[in-house]
Amino acid sequence: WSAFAPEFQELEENEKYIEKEGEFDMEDE
Amino acid sequence: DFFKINQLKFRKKMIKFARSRIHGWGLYAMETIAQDEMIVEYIGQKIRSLVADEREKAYERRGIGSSYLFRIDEHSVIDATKRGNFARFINHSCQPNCYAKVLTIEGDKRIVIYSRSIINKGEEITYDYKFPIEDDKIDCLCGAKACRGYLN
Amino acid sequence: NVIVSSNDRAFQLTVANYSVTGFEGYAMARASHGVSKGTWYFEVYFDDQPDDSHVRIGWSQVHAPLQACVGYNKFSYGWRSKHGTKFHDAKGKKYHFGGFKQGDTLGCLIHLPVDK
Repeated sequence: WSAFAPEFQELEENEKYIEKEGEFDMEDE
Repeated sequence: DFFKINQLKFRKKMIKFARSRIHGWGLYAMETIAQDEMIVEYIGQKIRSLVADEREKAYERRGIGSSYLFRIDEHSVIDATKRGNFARFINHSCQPNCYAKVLTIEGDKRIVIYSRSIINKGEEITYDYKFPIEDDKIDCLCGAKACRGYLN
Repeated sequence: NVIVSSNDRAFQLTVANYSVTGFEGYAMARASHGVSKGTWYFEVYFDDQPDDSHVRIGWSQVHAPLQACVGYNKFSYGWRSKHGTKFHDAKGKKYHFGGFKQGDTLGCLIHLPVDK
């Protein structure tokens, strides 16, 4: 995989994404 | 369906990814696949719809393609951009040999790719992405007789 | 009586007449009644805050999406428990030093033009 996309990670199952507190923020103080 | 989906994990040698005649990399059948057979599950990160909208904008800003976002329903999207399996390599075709179905297994919705017709060994697996229509057109390279000319 | 609306809210939030409970990602619940002119004020008691969790409260128009936090776009204004940051159109700015937490009572006031 790293040859095609260095940051890519293979998954066996769907992974539920845990949202960050600032998920919807464009800018923060 | 639960049994069949689990079986998919042991049938990985049915398909492989390789250089595509359509675009970049694609998925190819390594053995003949019968009609309406489960081929592969589209796996990635399950995210909320609005999170997917934000990611799409972020990917566009960074020049990353956003075509790895696959909608499950009005609330959820599977994002295989950075984390997923090789179903993300399936290329679009206007005359595809596969279709997608959303299955609910033990209350959990999953996307599975099925064969639309018999797929011969060595044939590329393709699917109709049904991209939304946009003003800025992207040429479709599927080469099918019934090609719509544009992806969007 | 103004209560938390049972329908003008994200489906995954748990809503009783006067309380909202959320989990996982930010989502919004709005009140049963809105205001359109004059000066209005409401208070909220911050009842429970598990570790590393935060809330945002504020004022919203009906157009603001329910599946995001208040202050996400131009249709709402939010105030965050973490650092007390104010948000509008997804831009956070310094507002109240230190923020707020479980056990605090929070007040939100709005001034709107009065029709002549």
